Amino acid sequence: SSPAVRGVALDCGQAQASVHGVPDWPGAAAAVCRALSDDNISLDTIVQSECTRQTPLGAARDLAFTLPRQALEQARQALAPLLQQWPGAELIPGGPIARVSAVGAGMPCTAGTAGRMFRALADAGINIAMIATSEIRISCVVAQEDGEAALRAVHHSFNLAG
Amino acid sequence: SSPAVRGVALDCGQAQASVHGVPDWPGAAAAVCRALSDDNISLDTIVQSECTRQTPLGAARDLAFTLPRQALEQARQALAPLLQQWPGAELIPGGPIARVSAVGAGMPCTAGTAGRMFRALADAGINIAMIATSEIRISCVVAQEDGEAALRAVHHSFNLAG
Ligand SMILES: C[C@@H](O)[C@H](N)C(=O)O
Ligand SMILES: C[C@@H](O)[C@H](N)C(=O)O
Repeated sequence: SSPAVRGVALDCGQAQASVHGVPDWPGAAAAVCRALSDDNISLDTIVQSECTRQTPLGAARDLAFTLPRQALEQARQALAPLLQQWPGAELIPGGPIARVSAVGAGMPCTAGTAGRMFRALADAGINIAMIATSEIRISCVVAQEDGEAALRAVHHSFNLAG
Repeated sequence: SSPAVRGVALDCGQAQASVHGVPDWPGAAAAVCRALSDDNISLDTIVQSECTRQTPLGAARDLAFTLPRQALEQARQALAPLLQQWPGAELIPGGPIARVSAVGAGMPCTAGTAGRMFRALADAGINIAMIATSEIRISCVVAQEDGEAALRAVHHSFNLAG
């Protein structure tokens, strides 16, 4: 049977940021992405969980993403006019991060494969900040200084040359 | 040039749930996934944002996921022993949801493609609950009753037959 994970990729050139206080109504996430793409800023990973905050506008969510480190200041400026329209909204920049992704042809038992990847990182003492998965890709964001160790740990866990 | 999005998929058989209060130390996410996979529960989408809560154990995060609707009660039981070890941790089940995913060969300008997908949903009046993206897949979780309309809206936005 084909291996659950056939490759692992490491990207150390990104930073993480989050917009807190995105109003939980249709169009808000679109507006954030449009403000960035209009300024030619491409996002890599976009994650929105179900956790909500209360702002003067009502229920709001955090929209977290990763992007090229050098684009972070440009992103702040591109988002400023939009965030001014949303009381309580702000861009919270995060530090430099590393994103390690396990890619598989099909990972139908994501909990098993994801658990194995998370366990590999944990055994290397690496804390996981953001997580985004699909059937064919599990991405974990870790601190930048953990990037190389994270790649080795996941390679080793899935018996891949690395 | 190849289209950014070449297919859209709809999955209406899932439910969404979130573990609140996952301690933000290495091994916690792995323990959650292992408890579920040990009980043969496969997760589909796993999302962890950077938003942290404070629990008696210190900083903690929410780990949100989607899974087959019929597995939700089994997941609660599988997680119970683990969550008992973490003061302040609990499983928050969500309602039935629909997951609509746009798949592309490569979506290097994710902000543009994601923004277009989010805009399509917004124009159909559909609120987005969870988001998880990778270079080749954008997944949005919406209310179950919005599933069919979401599929049509995204198909239409990317000029795909549907
Ligand atoms: C929070 C944001 O995702 C909002 N729910 C939207 O649909 O745009
Ligand atoms: C919160 C959880 O993801 C934790 N940071 C871990 O690495 O397992």
